Amino acid sequence: KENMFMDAFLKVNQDINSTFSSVVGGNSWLELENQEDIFSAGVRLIVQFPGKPRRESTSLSGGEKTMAATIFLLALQAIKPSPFYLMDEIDAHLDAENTDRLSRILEERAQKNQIIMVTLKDSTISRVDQIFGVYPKNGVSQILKYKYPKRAESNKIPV
Amino acid sequence: KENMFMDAFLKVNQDINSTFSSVVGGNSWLELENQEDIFSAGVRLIVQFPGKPRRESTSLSGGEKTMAATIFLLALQAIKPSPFYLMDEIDAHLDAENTDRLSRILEERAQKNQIIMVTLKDSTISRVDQIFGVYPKNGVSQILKYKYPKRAESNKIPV
Amino acid sequence: VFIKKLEIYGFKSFGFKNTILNFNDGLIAVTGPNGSGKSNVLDAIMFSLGENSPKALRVDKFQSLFHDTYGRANKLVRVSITFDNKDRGIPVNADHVTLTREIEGNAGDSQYYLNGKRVNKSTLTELLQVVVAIPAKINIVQQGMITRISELNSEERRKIIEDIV
Amino acid sequence: VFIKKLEIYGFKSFGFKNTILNFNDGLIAVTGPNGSGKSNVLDAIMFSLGENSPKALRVDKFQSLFHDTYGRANKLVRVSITFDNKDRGIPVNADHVTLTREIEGNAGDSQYYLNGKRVNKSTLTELLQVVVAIPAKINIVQQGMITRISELNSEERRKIIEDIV
Ligand SMILES: Nc1ncnc2c1ncn2[C@@H]1O[C@H](COP(=O)(O)OP(=O)(O)OP(=O)(O)O)[C@@H](O)[C@H]1O
Ligand SMILES: Nc1ncnc2c1ncn2[C@@H]1O[C@H](COP(=O)(O)OP(=O)(O)OP(=O)(O)O)[C@@H](O)[C@H]1O
Ligand SMILES: [Mg+2]
Ligand SMILES: [Mg+2]
Repeated sequence: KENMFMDAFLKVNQDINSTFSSVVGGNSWLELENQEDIFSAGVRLIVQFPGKPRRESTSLSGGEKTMAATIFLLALQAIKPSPFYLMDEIDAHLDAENTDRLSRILEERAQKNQIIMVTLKDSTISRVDQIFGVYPKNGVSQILKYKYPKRAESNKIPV
Repeated sequence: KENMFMDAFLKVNQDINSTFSSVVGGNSWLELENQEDIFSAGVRLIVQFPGKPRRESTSLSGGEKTMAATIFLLALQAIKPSPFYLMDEIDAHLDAENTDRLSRILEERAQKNQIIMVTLKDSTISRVDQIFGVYPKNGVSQILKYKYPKRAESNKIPV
Repeated sequence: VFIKKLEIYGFKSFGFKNTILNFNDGLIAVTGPNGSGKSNVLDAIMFSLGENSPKALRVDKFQSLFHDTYGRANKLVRVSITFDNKDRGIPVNADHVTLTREIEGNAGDSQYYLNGKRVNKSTLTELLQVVVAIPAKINIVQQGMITRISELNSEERRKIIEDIV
Repeated sequence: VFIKKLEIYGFKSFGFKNTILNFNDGLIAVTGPNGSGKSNVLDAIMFSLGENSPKALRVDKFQSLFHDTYGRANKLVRVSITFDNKDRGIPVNADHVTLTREIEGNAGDSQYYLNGKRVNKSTLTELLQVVVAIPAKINIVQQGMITRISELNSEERRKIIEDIV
């Protein structure tokens, strides 16, 4: 049981390392609270943003928490693959730079898994493969579907 | 005690009515769950967005909840004036139209009370009286202050 | 495996017609004004996959899932989800796997159909194991919940990894 | 009454110098990149007004309020808030009212100063009644909390109005 756990732990940790350092810069990793007796304590998520000291994920800012949490979630894929992800406005509290980083992370991940995300941001929409517009008509939801030549900024969404 | 409560209830309700219908359209109001015995039950907040059926505030969408909650909070001012408001990224889940509506509500309210709000949105920033930029330098927060000729879209924030 | 199609009938803000979304693989955005029904699309997916908690579907009780813009006349809620299964990720020998969940009448029980055949929910456990990372449901992040995930305490985080293993 | 000035020393991400914000009346925006210290500005205001819950100040314990970018050397946290009081909204006979709160040493108690004079927190109740809508603190909405307010149940909503009256 301990070996299986450690095996999973190292895989998730590896994925967090590589995604965080390649897209955000700095580094992020998992730490066992008690190496001698793993199951008697927990697992910390440590994050170091570029130019800042290392911190536990619980004492980050709102936007920093979003980035750390998304990378942790996607890293769990290494031990439990899911065929799809559903994400509802996870970019809401991100500044422009982190919104862009998030898009890059999701773009890369979407080559392996389908990702359906709700977003209100044009910059996020400009990098996706497919867009669905939802709008209300007399209180009833209607769906509009349009292709989007990737990154074609000029192709504003028809409303 | 009952009279005092009802007096406050009617004032808050009046403020919710007028702000919601003038800025958002539709209407919003408070309802007593038990008119005969006020303190044995609660107070519902009912919201009707333009073109939609009336709903309790608990079954609205994320953005609709933000609008209903902000208007309710500001309406409490009618019974308990506060010299200032602090609001941290309350516009995060709003679409462009509601972001604009929110700005109008806050602009009007700021004539009477100081409002300090954290926001990441340019459209919100373009309507304020004063802007403070916060940025990190070696992990330490620095403050930049700039005047902003109201609504001068061209005057992009110096970074 | 990926979600190829979603058909929604009478579920929350979706009306009394079959509203269809044909998905590709890859990265998909769902956008639109506040209150248009974006989160309800995700709720519909969760409903079709057997979600039984009203709170997770963001309603007070199951009756509130019935579309109610024209009064409570509606008596049917139905959501069908079709997976592309060419890679046979789901243990069913078919290129497409369609799971349908419907509730008739306000107090009715849910009926499940797999590729058109009526089935018992308990027979779907293997399929659901594959498509939803049960029990943590780590592949579904609802509106406003993303920062909560990094506020987990260290025990909770250990448990997530432990449960998966 | 409005907040005229805020001076922050050694509080969270603010360093070992007096960081000053001079506010006007009206509508003020605080903006900047993620993790720059925007929410910490609001936390500093709450701290100066006597907030004693670490959770409300978004830290695990009070020691974590001490600026720590250069290791735990720092031994002083101080925040001063100055109100414009020309309308005498605060029951103090002065055009400006400055409230200072400081903590020395990691385990120290808070010291409060009113216009430079050391005071006991209990003497500040009247002033705090005016500036912070105690107990509900309805004039302070922290990050991510706005939708929670419309998810209050009807009893909680009644109680907010009842408490104020
Ligand atoms: N049973 C129902 N019948 C009809 N409409 C419903 C029902 N349940 C919920 N709604 C309505 O559906 C609308 C859309 O909700 P949803 O949460 O999907 O919006 P959204 O597009 O995610 O918006 P936001 O951007 O604000 O998060 C809401 O206005 C809500 O009141
Ligand atoms: N005691 C401390 N010493 C130094 N830095 C700290 C301390 N406590 C918190 N911080 C750091 O302060 C930074 C800013 O936090 P804050 O929550 O104010 O950011 P923010 O500007 O609101 O960002 P966001 O837009 O993401 O919400 C964080 O990176 C956090 O790690
Ligand atoms: Mg939504
Ligand atoms: Mg913040």
